[in-house]
Amino acid sequence: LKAKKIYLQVPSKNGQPVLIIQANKHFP
Amino acid sequence: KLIGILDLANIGYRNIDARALITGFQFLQAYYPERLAKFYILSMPWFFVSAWKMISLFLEKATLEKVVIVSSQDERKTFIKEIGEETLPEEYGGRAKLIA
Repeated sequence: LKAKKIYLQVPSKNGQPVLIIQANKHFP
Repeated sequence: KLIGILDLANIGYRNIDARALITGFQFLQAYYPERLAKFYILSMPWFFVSAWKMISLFLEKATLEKVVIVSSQDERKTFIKEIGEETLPEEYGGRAKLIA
């Protein structure tokens, strides 16, 4: 997956990691 | 389990590759079943709707049930509440900084 930016926010409210994918012109 | 957020705000019509998305989803649901808690799709453009309809035909029911397309104000409120403002980056309505 060639997305512009991929972030991992840890942890969420209930302790689960959050993976954020920002799609751009290179997506997918 | 992890929560996925897919932000399609900057996607263009030419970038849609339904086949690649289907393959990606099928790979993940076959090799990493039950690793996904929820999958939020934000800012889905109109031209992606028909592509998504086609993609969803190839996905398992269990996967589809985890996908939430956030479009209305109410859905956005629920999305922020479920992730938690502390974790959610500012650009998505939370208070956290987006750090790679």
